[in-house]
Amino acid sequence: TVGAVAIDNEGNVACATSTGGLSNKLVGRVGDSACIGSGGYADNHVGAVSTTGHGESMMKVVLARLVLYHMEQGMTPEKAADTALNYMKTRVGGLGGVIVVSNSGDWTARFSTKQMSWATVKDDWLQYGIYTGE
Amino acid sequence: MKPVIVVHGGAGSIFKDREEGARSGIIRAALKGYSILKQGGSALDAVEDAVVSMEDDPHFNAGCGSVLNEKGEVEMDAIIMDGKNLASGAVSAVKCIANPIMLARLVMEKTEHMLLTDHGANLFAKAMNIPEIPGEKLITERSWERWSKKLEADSNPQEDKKESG
Repeated sequence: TVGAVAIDNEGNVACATSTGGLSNKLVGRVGDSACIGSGGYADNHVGAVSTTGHGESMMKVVLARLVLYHMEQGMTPEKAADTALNYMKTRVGGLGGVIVVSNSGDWTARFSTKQMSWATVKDDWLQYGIYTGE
Repeated sequence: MKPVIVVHGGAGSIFKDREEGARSGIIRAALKGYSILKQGGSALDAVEDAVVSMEDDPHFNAGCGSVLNEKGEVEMDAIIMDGKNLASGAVSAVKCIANPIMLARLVMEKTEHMLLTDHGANLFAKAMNIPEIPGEKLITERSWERWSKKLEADSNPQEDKKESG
């Protein structure tokens, strides 16, 4: 799965997610990536999220919207992402990752899997990583 | 507002032989999206172009490089959303097109619907003059090998039950 979130100089946010799904999946299986709120969500009032991971688990908790819900309650993007990913892990046993940008330009890339490749550019500064803490 | 872009290339296990390709692919995608933002382009254009860049990159499980279903075919899903007006478009189980995210954007902008699937999505792609490509063009050696190995492991169907997409 691949995804992107962004905020432009007018303060508009957007998200995009695309995937080939699960290896050897049943014909006709659709995962989170096509489902609004699970594979991604964007609202100028809060921010934008794109997800990756075990699709069925993310659909059960509507992961992208859950992250934004926590941000609406006052959490930082990082805390909201960790809280939502932890809920998915404990509630349905699913692992995954999210990238988030808030409507004030704060961002995060968090994951409960061993790895997730991510990159960001803000203030002309490129950062990227694959492993936790990188 | 200072523009920001964040991209991901998928969660799960990234094997050592694929790590460098994944790293350069996400950097390329992020810079591509950021250059649009820096020129005053919209967040929507930036995320679409960043994702197209990764769909075209065989190191990632999307577009060219997608994993295969049980029949050895590529079936892809994609979604795009505009935070300005909550407009959104998606496609699922779509085949034989290079960039599902571009088709998802057309669903958002050219229809009154949120999601088109399978045959209907492909018919819509045709109507929008999105070129159809042979399915084999989306299949990489890596995804083919992965599919074959999974078939061999069919005797243990519980294995990889929670595999990441």
